[in-house]
Amino acid sequence: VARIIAISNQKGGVGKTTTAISLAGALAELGFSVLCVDMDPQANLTAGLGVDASAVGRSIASVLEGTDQAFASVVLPTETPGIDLAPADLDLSATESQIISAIGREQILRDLLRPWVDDRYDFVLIDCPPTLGLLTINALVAADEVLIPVQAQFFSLKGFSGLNRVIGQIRKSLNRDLRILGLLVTFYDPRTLLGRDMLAEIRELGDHHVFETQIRQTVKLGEAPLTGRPITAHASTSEGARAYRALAREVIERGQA
Amino acid sequence: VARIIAISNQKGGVGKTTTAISLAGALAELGFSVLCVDMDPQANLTAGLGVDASAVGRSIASVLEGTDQAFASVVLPTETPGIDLAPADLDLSATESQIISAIGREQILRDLLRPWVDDRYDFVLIDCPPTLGLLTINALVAADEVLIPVQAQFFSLKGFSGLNRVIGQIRKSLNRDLRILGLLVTFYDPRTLLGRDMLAEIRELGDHHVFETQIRQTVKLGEAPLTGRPITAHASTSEGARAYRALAREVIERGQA
Ligand SMILES: Nc1ncnc2c1ncn2[C@@H]1O[C@H](COP(=O)(O)OP(=O)(O)OP(=O)(O)O)[C@@H](O)[C@H]1O
Ligand SMILES: Nc1ncnc2c1ncn2[C@@H]1O[C@H](COP(=O)(O)OP(=O)(O)OP(=O)(O)O)[C@@H](O)[C@H]1O
Ligand SMILES: [Mg+2]
Ligand SMILES: [Mg+2]
Repeated sequence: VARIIAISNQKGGVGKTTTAISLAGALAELGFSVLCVDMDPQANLTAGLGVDASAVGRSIASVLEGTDQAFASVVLPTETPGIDLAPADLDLSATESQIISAIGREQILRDLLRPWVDDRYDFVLIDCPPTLGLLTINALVAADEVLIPVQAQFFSLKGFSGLNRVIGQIRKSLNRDLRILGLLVTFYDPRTLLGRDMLAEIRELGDHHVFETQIRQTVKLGEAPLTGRPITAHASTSEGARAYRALAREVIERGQA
Repeated sequence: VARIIAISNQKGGVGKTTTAISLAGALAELGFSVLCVDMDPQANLTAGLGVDASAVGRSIASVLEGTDQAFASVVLPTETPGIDLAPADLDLSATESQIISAIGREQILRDLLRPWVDDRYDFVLIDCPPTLGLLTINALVAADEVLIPVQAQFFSLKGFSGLNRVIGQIRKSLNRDLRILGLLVTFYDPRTLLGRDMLAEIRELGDHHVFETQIRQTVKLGEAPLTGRPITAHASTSEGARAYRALAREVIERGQA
């Protein structure tokens, strides 16, 4: 059975896409088969895995809007062995208004994704846009777990309560078993007072699990998207690769809980 | 006549809110009167100017949804002389779906803002969420100009085309005179190859103006939101304050064009 993990935070620029790509790389390296699903109209996950969003014939938009029933027709292999991709393209920016009055609009992704991935993949990572609209809600309804990157910065801390409220609402009716896999501290700089203060505050955000692994800001993680491959492949001995490998081990351990 | 400037980019975390607050601080210091309008449900502009979003009685949401006709009833003074605020609160996250079928839904903000600010303020800065939905569209229709922060990073460069398309569509029908005031390069690090490469690419994004001023990543700019005041007040001699003062001078110069 595939573990479906949504990577979400309404706050922009906290490292959702970077985490999806890097974690996928670390899991693939361990021999797991991974499907990445790009639910962001910016298609950063698609670009970061080396796929040209303007050249894909069909994307996740056609699956959500019902013009393409089968996932199989949109999923592509990537340059990294073990990682497949359901890409996004510009059409996805019109999808929310296309599906807003569809019956069961929040469950479209779940109904198509779950039957298709269960005997094909070990992990499915869904990259969400920086919003709490229907694309993110579809991802949270389809997912078993949600991983929440939180920057060790003032504004990022404030963004958590909106997402937490939406997760609570989804648990009540659409996805009773959705659990918060954990909060991942990103852009952490232990040399600054701001970094250390924010880390302490994140640990008190509620009784949610905070991963032991913290992700620092490094030049190589910023450069990785240009290569179209995860940091674990592009700069295998770098600090960023090591951190995301540690995260992958924690994610695997928490799956056995 | 007030100059209304929207600060927008669909890409998350590029420094939209930080630019709105810091530029407001630099303009207020020069004696201009500034209104900041928070169109992001995360209410980061509101928090960054020292106002508790959960404690405001009325916010921009009530103005957009028509329950509160007058801007005057939501605008608050801030701790910084010369800067007033039309705050956001959690209600704003429901506003897009509330106004989606209203007549003239794209022009609600313009019709209420323009008559109210013209003899009260010199500048109006509108902070947008990291989306291209109705809240951002309302801001772009109400604005004379749009300032686009672009991180000197791979994903941020890719985000520009979506916004450019929307601006083109708005110019055709809803706001013929909307002009791109300029692209502001943020998180610029001249010591890295990535930084220098991305800066060169931003300069070739089209025939748009790129501000001479570049904003570097500094600890004091990350700390400023905790103080509830702009960097120009909180750390007046810092590099961040100097950079945003230089930006203010460029913004004023380009207004006389
Ligand atoms: N640990 C890191 N070190 C250096 N750069 C990073 C790191 N993590 C992310 N970045 C860079 O910072 C920017 C923001 O990260 P990313 O795009 O992954 O965030 P996001 O949350 O997906 O953003 P959005 O909200 O727009 O979807 C990107 O340009 C990315 O390359
Ligand atoms: N020049 C800078 N130096 C250091 N930190 C910065 C700088 N500019 C912004 N920041 C910090 O980086 C984070 C992202 O900036 P900010 O929130 O202003 O971006 P945004 O584009 O408004 O994000 P969103 O897309 O979520 O609205 C914030 O935590 C902010 O405090
Ligand atoms: Mg992203
Ligand atoms: Mg912001």
